[in-house]
Amino acid sequence: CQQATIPPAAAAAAPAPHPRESAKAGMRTRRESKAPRLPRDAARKGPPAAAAAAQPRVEPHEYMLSLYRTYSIAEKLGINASFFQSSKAANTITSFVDRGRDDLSPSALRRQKYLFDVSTLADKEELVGAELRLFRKAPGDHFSKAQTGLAHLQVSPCLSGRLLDSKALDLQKEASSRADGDWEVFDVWQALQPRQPRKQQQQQQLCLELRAVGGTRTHGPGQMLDLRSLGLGRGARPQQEKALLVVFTRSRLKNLFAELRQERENQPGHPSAHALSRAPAAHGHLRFQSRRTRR
Amino acid sequence: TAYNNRHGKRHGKKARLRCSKKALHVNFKELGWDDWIIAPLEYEAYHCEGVCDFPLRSHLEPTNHAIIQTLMNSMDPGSTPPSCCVPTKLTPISILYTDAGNNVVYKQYEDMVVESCGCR
Repeated sequence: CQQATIPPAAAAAAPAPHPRESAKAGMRTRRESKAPRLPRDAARKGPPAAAAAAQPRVEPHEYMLSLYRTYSIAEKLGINASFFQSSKAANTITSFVDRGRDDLSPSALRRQKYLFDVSTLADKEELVGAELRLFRKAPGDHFSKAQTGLAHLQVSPCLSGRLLDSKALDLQKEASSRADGDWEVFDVWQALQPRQPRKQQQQQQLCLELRAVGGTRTHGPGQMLDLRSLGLGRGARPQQEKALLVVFTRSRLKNLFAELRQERENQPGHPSAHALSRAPAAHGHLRFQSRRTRR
Repeated sequence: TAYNNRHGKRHGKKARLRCSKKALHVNFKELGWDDWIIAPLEYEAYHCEGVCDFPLRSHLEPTNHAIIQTLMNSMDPGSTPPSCCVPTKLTPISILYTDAGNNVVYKQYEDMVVESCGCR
Protein backbone atom coordinates (compact mmCIF):
# COMPACT_ATOMS: atom_id res chain seq x y z
CA CYS A 1 0.00 0.00 0.00
CA GLN A 2 2.90 2.32 0.75
CA GLN A 3 4.17 1.71 -2.76
CA ALA A 4 1.39 3.93 -4.06
CA THR A 5 2.99 6.96 -2.48
CA ILE A 6 6.42 6.41 -4.00
CA PRO A 7 7.21 7.37 -7.58
CA PRO A 8 7.80 4.23 -9.68
CA ALA A 9 11.32 2.97 -10.16
CA ALA A 10 11.08 3.84 -13.84
CA ALA A 11 10.59 7.46 -12.91
CA ALA A 12 13.69 7.34 -10.77
CA ALA A 13 15.70 5.81 -13.60
CA ALA A 14 14.53 8.46 -16.05
CA PRO A 15 16.16 11.89 -16.08
CA ALA A 16 15.50 13.40 -12.70
CA PRO A 17 12.21 15.28 -12.76
CA HIS A 18 11.89 18.67 -11.24
CA PRO A 19 11.49 18.13 -7.50
CA ARG A 20 8.16 19.90 -7.58
CA GLU A 21 6.97 17.46 -10.25
CA SER A 22 8.24 14.42 -8.35
CA ALA A 23 6.50 15.68 -5.27
CA LYS A 24 3.29 15.94 -7.25
CA ALA A 25 3.68 12.45 -8.68
CA GLY A 26 4.22 10.61 -5.45
CA MET A 27 3.72 12.87 -2.53
CA ARG A 28 1.82 16.04 -2.16
CA THR A 29 3.43 19.14 -0.80
CA ARG A 30 1.69 20.91 2.02
CA ARG A 31 0.31 23.39 -0.49
CA GLU A 32 -1.37 20.69 -2.56
CA SER A 33 -2.59 18.53 0.27
CA LYS A 34 -4.15 21.42 2.06
CA ALA A 35 -5.70 23.17 -0.92
CA PRO A 36 -9.11 21.45 -1.02
CA ARG A 37 -9.65 22.00 2.67
CA LEU A 38 -8.95 25.68 2.71
CA PRO A 39 -12.36 27.14 1.91
CA ARG A 40 -14.12 24.90 4.40
CA ASP A 41 -11.55 25.43 7.13
CA ALA A 42 -11.38 29.14 6.55
CA ALA A 43 -15.16 29.41 6.71
CA ARG A 44 -15.43 27.31 9.83
CA LYS A 45 -12.43 28.43 11.76
CA GLY A 46 -12.27 32.07 10.71
CA PRO A 47 -9.11 34.17 10.84
CA PRO A 48 -6.66 31.74 12.56
CA ALA A 49 -7.05 29.06 9.90
CA ALA A 50 -7.04 31.61 7.13
CA ALA A 51 -3.88 33.14 8.56
CA ALA A 52 -2.25 29.71 8.74
CA ALA A 53 -3.25 29.10 5.15
CA ALA A 54 -1.60 32.33 4.10
CA GLN A 55 1.78 31.18 5.46
CA PRO A 56 4.28 30.02 2.86
CA ARG A 57 4.47 26.26 2.72
CA VAL A 58 7.46 24.04 2.46
CA GLU A 59 8.72 22.61 -0.77
CA PRO A 60 10.55 19.44 0.28
CA HIS A 61 14.13 19.40 -0.86
CA GLU A 62 14.98 16.72 -3.42
CA TYR A 63 17.65 15.37 -1.07
CA MET A 64 15.04 14.72 1.64
CA LEU A 65 12.61 13.14 -0.83
CA SER A 66 15.38 10.90 -2.11
CA LEU A 67 16.34 9.98 1.45
CA TYR A 68 12.74 9.09 2.24
CA ARG A 69 12.35 7.00 -0.93
CA THR A 70 15.56 5.07 -0.34
CA TYR A 71 14.95 4.30 3.30
CA SER A 72 11.28 3.43 2.93
CA ILE A 73 12.09 1.02 0.10
CA ALA A 74 14.82 -0.53 2.25
CA GLU A 75 12.28 -0.88 5.03
CA LYS A 76 9.95 -2.83 2.78
CA LEU A 77 12.83 -5.15 2.00
CA GLY A 78 13.31 -5.67 5.72
CA ILE A 79 16.52 -3.63 5.92
CA ASN A 80 16.80 -1.28 8.87
CA ALA A 81 17.52 2.16 7.40
CA SER A 82 19.62 3.11 10.42
CA PHE A 83 22.18 0.52 9.28
CA PHE A 84 22.97 2.62 6.19
CA GLN A 85 26.26 4.40 6.50
CA SER A 86 24.67 7.55 5.10
CA SER A 87 22.14 7.61 7.92
CA LYS A 88 24.91 7.67 10.56
CA ALA A 89 22.73 5.34 12.68
CA ALA A 90 20.20 8.15 13.09
CA ASN A 91 16.47 7.63 13.15
CA THR A 92 15.68 11.30 12.59
CA ILE A 93 17.15 13.48 9.85
CA THR A 94 16.21 17.16 9.87
CA SER A 95 16.92 19.55 7.03
CA PHE A 96 17.36 23.29 7.52
CA VAL A 97 17.37 25.58 4.52
CA ASP A 98 19.81 28.49 4.43
CA ARG A 99 18.27 31.80 5.53
CA GLY A 100 21.32 33.92 4.80
CA ARG A 101 20.95 37.07 2.72
CA ASP A 102 22.87 37.72 -0.46
CA ASP A 103 25.76 40.04 -0.63
CA LEU A 104 24.74 42.20 -3.57
CA SER A 105 27.95 44.17 -3.80
CA PRO A 106 29.71 43.73 -7.17
CA SER A 107 33.04 43.16 -5.51
CA ALA A 108 34.54 39.72 -5.29
CA LEU A 109 32.84 37.42 -2.80
CA ARG A 110 35.59 36.21 -0.48
CA ARG A 111 33.43 34.91 2.36
CA GLN A 112 29.85 33.74 2.46
CA LYS A 113 27.74 33.25 5.56
CA TYR A 114 25.04 30.59 5.80
CA LEU A 115 22.38 30.96 8.49
CA PHE A 116 20.22 28.15 9.84
CA ASP A 117 17.51 28.36 12.47
CA VAL A 118 18.16 25.24 14.52
CA SER A 119 15.92 26.20 17.44
CA THR A 120 13.56 23.30 16.72
CA LEU A 121 16.27 20.74 17.45
CA ALA A 122 15.22 19.06 20.66
CA ASP A 123 17.77 18.63 23.41
CA LYS A 124 16.35 15.21 24.11
CA GLU A 125 17.73 13.99 20.82
CA GLU A 126 21.23 12.63 20.57
CA LEU A 127 23.17 14.37 17.83
CA VAL A 128 25.06 11.87 15.70
CA GLY A 129 26.08 13.98 12.72
CA ALA A 130 25.59 17.16 10.73
CA GLU A 131 26.37 18.02 7.13
CA LEU A 132 26.43 21.28 5.23
CA ARG A 133 25.40 20.64 1.64
CA LEU A 134 26.29 23.37 -0.85
CA PHE A 135 25.31 23.28 -4.51
CA ARG A 136 28.20 24.38 -6.67
CA LYS A 137 27.24 25.39 -10.16
CA ALA A 138 29.47 24.35 -13.02
CA PRO A 139 31.97 27.07 -13.92
CA GLY A 140 30.77 29.21 -16.82
CA ASP A 141 32.71 30.91 -19.58
CA HIS A 142 33.93 33.46 -17.12
CA PHE A 143 35.78 30.68 -15.40
CA SER A 144 39.00 30.80 -17.29
CA LYS A 145 40.58 27.57 -18.34
CA ALA A 146 43.82 29.23 -17.55
CA GLN A 147 43.07 28.75 -13.89
CA THR A 148 45.17 25.99 -12.53
CA GLY A 149 46.06 24.55 -9.22
CA LEU A 150 43.88 23.81 -6.26
CA ALA A 151 41.21 25.68 -4.40
CA HIS A 152 40.52 24.76 -0.83
CA LEU A 153 36.93 25.26 0.25
CA GLN A 154 36.90 25.83 3.98
CA VAL A 155 33.95 25.91 6.34
CA SER A 156 34.13 27.34 9.83
CA PRO A 157 31.70 28.80 12.37
CA CYS A 158 31.12 32.55 11.89
CA LEU A 159 33.38 34.75 14.00
CA SER A 160 35.69 31.83 14.60
CA GLY A 161 38.79 30.68 12.82
CA ARG A 162 38.17 27.06 13.86
CA LEU A 163 38.11 24.97 10.70
CA LEU A 164 35.25 22.48 10.62
CA ASP A 165 35.91 20.83 7.28
CA SER A 166 37.58 21.53 3.94
CA LYS A 167 37.49 20.23 0.38
CA ALA A 168 40.15 20.54 -2.29
CA LEU A 169 39.04 21.40 -5.84
CA ASP A 170 41.20 20.82 -8.90
CA LEU A 171 40.47 24.00 -10.87
CA GLN A 172 41.82 22.68 -14.16
CA LYS A 173 39.64 19.60 -13.93
CA GLU A 174 36.67 21.73 -12.94
CA ALA A 175 37.07 23.97 -16.00
CA SER A 176 36.78 21.00 -18.36
CA SER A 177 33.83 19.52 -16.49
CA ARG A 178 30.53 19.47 -18.39
CA ALA A 179 28.22 18.74 -15.47
CA ASP A 180 25.63 21.37 -14.50
CA GLY A 181 26.86 21.35 -10.96
CA ASP A 182 27.27 19.17 -7.95
CA TRP A 183 26.78 19.16 -4.22
CA GLU A 184 29.73 19.71 -1.95
CA VAL A 185 29.24 18.09 1.43
CA PHE A 186 31.02 19.29 4.57
CA ASP A 187 31.03 17.67 7.97
CA VAL A 188 29.91 20.37 10.41
CA TRP A 189 29.03 18.17 13.36
CA GLN A 190 31.49 20.05 15.57
CA ALA A 191 29.59 23.29 15.03
CA LEU A 192 26.60 21.87 16.89
CA GLN A 193 28.69 20.47 19.73
CA PRO A 194 28.45 20.95 22.63
CA ARG A 195 24.75 21.66 22.67
CA GLN A 196 23.50 24.48 24.85
CA PRO A 197 20.82 23.95 27.51
CA ARG A 198 17.31 24.05 26.12
CA LYS A 199 16.43 27.56 27.37
CA GLN A 200 19.45 29.04 25.64
CA GLN A 201 18.87 26.88 22.58
CA GLN A 202 15.58 28.61 21.73
CA GLN A 203 15.82 30.94 18.70
CA GLN A 204 19.37 29.79 18.14
CA GLN A 205 20.85 30.47 14.74
CA LEU A 206 23.73 28.45 13.43
CA CYS A 207 26.03 30.57 11.32
CA LEU A 208 28.63 28.92 9.10
CA GLU A 209 31.16 30.69 6.93
CA LEU A 210 32.62 29.49 3.65
CA ARG A 211 35.81 30.71 2.06
CA ALA A 212 38.00 29.46 -0.78
CA VAL A 213 41.73 29.63 -0.59
CA GLY A 214 43.84 29.22 -3.71
CA GLY A 215 47.00 27.21 -3.89
CA THR A 216 49.05 24.95 -6.10
CA ARG A 217 50.00 21.35 -5.68
CA THR A 218 53.55 22.28 -4.99
CA HIS A 219 53.06 25.48 -3.04
CA GLY A 220 51.07 26.03 0.09
CA PRO A 221 47.75 27.92 0.43
CA GLY A 222 47.62 31.35 -1.16
CA GLN A 223 45.11 34.14 -1.57
CA MET A 224 41.37 33.97 -1.00
CA LEU A 225 39.36 33.30 -4.17
CA ASP A 226 36.09 34.74 -5.41
CA LEU A 227 33.33 32.26 -4.44
CA ARG A 228 31.13 33.39 -7.35
CA SER A 229 33.76 32.38 -9.87
CA LEU A 230 33.80 28.92 -8.28
CA GLY A 231 30.02 28.57 -8.75
CA LEU A 232 29.23 29.20 -5.09
CA GLY A 233 27.47 32.55 -5.41
CA ARG A 234 24.09 32.54 -3.73
CA GLY A 235 22.32 35.07 -5.95
CA ALA A 236 18.88 34.05 -7.36
CA ARG A 237 19.11 30.42 -6.36
CA PRO A 238 15.96 28.31 -6.65
CA GLN A 239 14.77 26.61 -3.46
CA GLN A 240 16.22 23.27 -4.56
CA GLU A 241 19.71 24.71 -4.94
CA LYS A 242 19.83 26.54 -1.63
CA ALA A 243 22.35 25.43 0.95
CA LEU A 244 21.07 22.77 3.28
CA LEU A 245 22.09 21.85 6.80
CA VAL A 246 21.25 18.22 7.44
CA VAL A 247 21.26 17.13 11.07
CA PHE A 248 21.27 13.46 12.05
CA THR A 249 19.85 12.60 15.45
CA ARG A 250 18.76 9.58 17.39
CA SER A 251 15.44 10.36 18.95
CA ARG A 252 14.57 8.70 22.22
CA LEU A 253 10.93 9.64 21.80
CA LYS A 254 9.45 6.81 19.84
CA ASN A 255 5.83 7.86 19.53
CA LEU A 256 3.94 10.33 17.42
CA PHE A 257 2.67 12.42 20.29
CA ALA A 258 5.65 14.77 20.35
CA GLU A 259 5.02 15.87 16.76
CA LEU A 260 1.27 16.02 17.29
CA ARG A 261 1.64 18.16 20.37
CA GLN A 262 4.07 20.39 18.52
CA GLU A 263 1.64 20.68 15.61
CA ARG A 264 -1.21 21.53 17.95
CA GLU A 265 0.84 24.24 19.63
CA ASN A 266 1.86 25.56 16.26
CA GLN A 267 -1.63 25.81 14.79
CA PRO A 268 -4.15 26.41 17.54
CA GLY A 269 -7.03 27.05 15.15
CA HIS A 270 -6.46 24.06 12.95
CA PRO A 271 -9.06 21.26 12.76
CA SER A 272 -6.51 18.48 13.28
CA ALA A 273 -5.39 20.27 16.40
CA HIS A 274 -8.99 20.38 17.52
CA ALA A 275 -9.40 16.70 16.72
CA LEU A 276 -6.27 15.91 18.69
CA SER A 277 -7.27 18.02 21.64
CA ARG A 278 -10.73 16.51 21.54
CA ALA A 279 -9.58 12.91 21.31
CA PRO A 280 -8.15 12.42 24.80
CA ALA A 281 -11.01 14.41 26.31
CA ALA A 282 -13.58 12.28 24.51
CA HIS A 283 -11.79 9.15 25.59
CA GLY A 284 -11.72 10.38 29.16
CA HIS A 285 -15.39 11.24 29.01
CA LEU A 286 -16.30 7.74 27.80
CA ARG A 287 -14.18 6.16 30.49
CA PHE A 288 -15.82 8.34 33.09
CA GLN A 289 -19.26 7.53 31.71
CA SER A 290 -18.62 3.76 31.76
CA ARG A 291 -17.25 4.00 35.29
CA ARG A 292 -20.37 5.90 36.33
CA THR A 293 -22.61 3.32 34.65
CA ARG A 294 -20.77 0.54 36.43
CA ARG A 295 -21.17 2.32 39.72
CA THR B 1 -16.62 -29.19 22.66
CA ALA B 2 -20.29 -29.21 21.68
CA TYR B 3 -19.54 -26.90 18.74
CA ASN B 4 -16.52 -28.75 17.45
CA ASN B 5 -16.85 -31.04 14.49
CA ARG B 6 -14.47 -33.90 13.80
CA HIS B 7 -11.92 -31.51 12.30
CA GLY B 8 -11.91 -29.50 15.47
CA LYS B 9 -13.51 -26.48 13.79
CA ARG B 10 -16.55 -24.62 14.98
CA HIS B 11 -19.66 -23.94 12.95
CA GLY B 12 -22.80 -21.92 13.39
CA LYS B 13 -23.48 -18.60 15.02
CA LYS B 14 -21.25 -19.23 18.01
CA ALA B 15 -18.14 -19.79 15.91
CA ARG B 16 -15.76 -16.93 16.63
CA LEU B 17 -12.64 -15.87 14.83
CA ARG B 18 -9.42 -16.77 16.48
CA CYS B 19 -6.91 -14.05 17.19
CA SER B 20 -5.21 -13.05 13.96
CA LYS B 21 -3.86 -10.10 11.95
CA LYS B 22 -6.46 -8.11 10.01
CA ALA B 23 -6.23 -5.24 7.55
CA LEU B 24 -6.16 -1.67 8.81
CA HIS B 25 -5.58 0.88 6.11
CA VAL B 26 -4.48 4.22 7.53
CA ASN B 27 -5.08 7.33 5.48
CA PHE B 28 -3.33 10.33 7.01
CA LYS B 29 -5.38 12.70 4.88
CA GLU B 30 -8.59 11.36 6.38
CA LEU B 31 -7.07 11.82 9.83
CA GLY B 32 -6.37 15.43 8.94
CA TRP B 33 -2.62 14.86 9.32
CA ASP B 34 -1.74 15.64 5.72
CA ASP B 35 -1.01 19.20 6.80
CA TRP B 36 2.20 18.05 8.47
CA ILE B 37 2.93 14.65 6.96
CA ILE B 38 4.41 14.86 3.46
CA ALA B 39 4.77 11.14 2.86
CA PRO B 40 3.42 8.53 3.02
CA LEU B 41 -0.15 9.75 2.87
CA GLU B 42 -1.43 6.23 3.52
CA TYR B 43 -0.11 2.87 4.63
CA GLU B 44 -1.21 -0.55 5.83
CA ALA B 45 -0.95 -0.70 9.62
CA TYR B 46 -2.94 -3.93 10.25
CA HIS B 47 -4.60 -4.68 13.56
CA CYS B 48 -5.23 -7.70 15.77
CA GLU B 49 -8.68 -9.11 16.14
CA GLY B 50 -10.23 -12.31 17.39
CA VAL B 51 -10.57 -14.32 20.52
CA CYS B 52 -7.94 -15.98 22.64
CA ASP B 53 -9.83 -19.01 23.83
CA PHE B 54 -8.82 -22.43 25.02
CA PRO B 55 -6.79 -24.16 23.69
CA LEU B 56 -4.33 -21.47 22.64
CA ARG B 57 -2.37 -22.21 19.48
CA SER B 58 1.42 -22.08 19.73
CA HIS B 59 1.72 -19.62 16.82
CA LEU B 60 -0.05 -17.06 19.01
CA GLU B 61 3.02 -17.16 21.22
CA PRO B 62 1.08 -16.83 24.46
CA THR B 63 2.84 -15.77 27.62
CA ASN B 64 2.62 -18.16 30.56
CA HIS B 65 0.24 -15.71 32.15
CA ALA B 66 -2.00 -15.75 29.07
CA ILE B 67 -2.08 -19.56 29.18
CA ILE B 68 -3.15 -19.51 32.83
CA GLN B 69 -5.71 -16.76 32.23
CA THR B 70 -7.15 -18.62 29.24
CA LEU B 71 -7.37 -21.82 31.27
CA MET B 72 -9.12 -19.99 34.11
CA ASN B 73 -11.51 -18.42 31.61
CA SER B 74 -12.31 -21.78 30.05
CA MET B 75 -13.17 -23.18 33.48
CA ASP B 76 -15.21 -20.23 34.66
CA PRO B 77 -15.85 -17.47 32.08
CA GLY B 78 -17.55 -15.35 34.73
CA SER B 79 -14.50 -15.16 36.94
CA THR B 80 -11.82 -14.30 34.40
CA PRO B 81 -11.94 -12.68 30.95
CA PRO B 82 -10.08 -14.35 28.10
CA SER B 83 -6.56 -13.13 27.42
CA CYS B 84 -6.16 -10.28 24.94
CA CYS B 85 -5.42 -10.50 21.24
CA VAL B 86 -2.66 -7.92 20.76
CA PRO B 87 0.28 -7.14 18.46
CA THR B 88 3.33 -9.18 19.42
CA LYS B 89 5.66 -7.84 16.75
CA LEU B 90 5.63 -4.38 15.24
CA THR B 91 7.84 -2.79 12.60
CA PRO B 92 8.71 0.83 11.84
CA ILE B 93 7.85 3.03 8.87
CA SER B 94 9.59 6.08 7.47
CA ILE B 95 7.72 9.36 7.59
CA LEU B 96 8.66 12.63 5.94
CA TYR B 97 7.06 15.62 7.61
CA THR B 98 7.43 19.30 8.39
CA ASP B 99 8.20 20.34 11.95
CA ALA B 100 7.12 23.45 13.87
CA GLY B 101 9.87 25.46 12.23
CA ASN B 102 8.76 24.43 8.71
CA ASN B 103 11.86 22.25 8.32
CA VAL B 104 11.48 19.00 6.43
CA VAL B 105 12.23 16.02 8.68
CA TYR B 106 12.69 12.35 7.92
CA LYS B 107 11.94 10.10 10.87
CA GLN B 108 11.74 6.40 11.35
CA TYR B 109 8.77 5.77 13.60
CA GLU B 110 8.88 2.56 15.58
CA ASP B 111 5.94 0.23 16.08
CA MET B 112 3.76 1.50 13.24
CA VAL B 113 2.93 -1.77 11.47
CA VAL B 114 1.64 -4.98 13.06
CA GLU B 115 3.67 -7.93 11.89
CA SER B 116 2.11 -10.59 14.09
CA CYS B 117 -0.60 -10.96 16.70
CA GLY B 118 -0.75 -13.09 19.78
CA CYS B 119 -2.49 -13.65 23.09
CA ARG B 120 -1.21 -11.77 26.12
